[in-house]
Amino acid sequence: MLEGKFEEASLLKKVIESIKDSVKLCNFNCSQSKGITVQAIDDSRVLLIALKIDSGSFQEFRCDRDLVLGLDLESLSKILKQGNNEDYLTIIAEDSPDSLLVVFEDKKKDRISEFSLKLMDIDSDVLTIDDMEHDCSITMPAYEFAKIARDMKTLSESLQIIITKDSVKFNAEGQIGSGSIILKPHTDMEKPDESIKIELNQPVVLTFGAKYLNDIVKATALSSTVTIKLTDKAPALFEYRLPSGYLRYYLAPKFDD
Amino acid sequence: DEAQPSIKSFFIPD
Repeated sequence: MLEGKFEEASLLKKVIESIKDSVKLCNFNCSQSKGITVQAIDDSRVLLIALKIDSGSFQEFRCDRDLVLGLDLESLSKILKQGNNEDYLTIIAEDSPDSLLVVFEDKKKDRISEFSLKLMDIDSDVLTIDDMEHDCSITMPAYEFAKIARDMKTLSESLQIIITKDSVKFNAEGQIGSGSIILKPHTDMEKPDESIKIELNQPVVLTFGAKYLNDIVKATALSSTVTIKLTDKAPALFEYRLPSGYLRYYLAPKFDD
Repeated sequence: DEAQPSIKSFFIPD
C-alpha cells in the first residue's frame, strides 16, 4: 500500500502543472527508498522529464511494495484543482491498484474531500541517464530565465545560448529582427537566490527550440533558482530543486542542417 | 536550416 501525505497540496499541484502540457500519460514509480520517480518523454520526442519526489518531500510517506501508477496528467490536474493550495494532500493506492485515492484536508475547517482517479496501463521506454560531465553550469533566478525564454520566443523559434567564463548570452534571430540578452555572474549576499553563478570547463554554444524552453519554464513556481548544465552537442539539463528531490528536463539541442 | 534530433538518440534504452 502507498500512502503519501503532503503538508501542502501546492507542491504536487505545481509539479503536475509543470509537466502536463509536455506529457499526457506517464507512470509514477513509487517505492519506500526512492519516493516517487517519473521518467517521461514529450510527444514530439525532444524533451525528457525526470522527476524525483523524495520521501522527505512528504509529511508522511509509506510504500510497502514497489508500485507503478499509470496516470493521465490532465485528469490528475482536474482533481488537484479541487483542493486548496494550503490543504493537506494525501495520495493512497492499494498494492495492485486500479485507482488512486486523492484526499484533501482543510487545516482550518472540518472539511475533507476525497476523489478517486482511474489508473491506466501505460507502456513507456525507460532510458538510462548517467550523471554526465558538463562543459558548463549556470545557476540563476528561475523567474529571470522564464522571462528570457518567454520574451525571446516572440522573436524566434530558436534560442541560442552562448556561455563564456565572463557571461551567458541568449541570442534570438527572427524575421522581424534579432535580440540578445547578456548576463554576467554576480553574487547577491543579501538575496543569494538572486545571484548568477557560472562554472565553466569550456565555452559552449548551443541552440534550442524556443517552444520547449517555454514548456520548461512552466516549472518556475517550483523553485527560486534554476540550474542549467550544458555540453557541446549533448542535451541540456534544466534542474528545478524540490524541497527534497528535483524536476529535471533534458532538452535535445538543434543542429545546423 | 536547423535540424531537431530526438532526445532518445542521446540516451541508451534501459
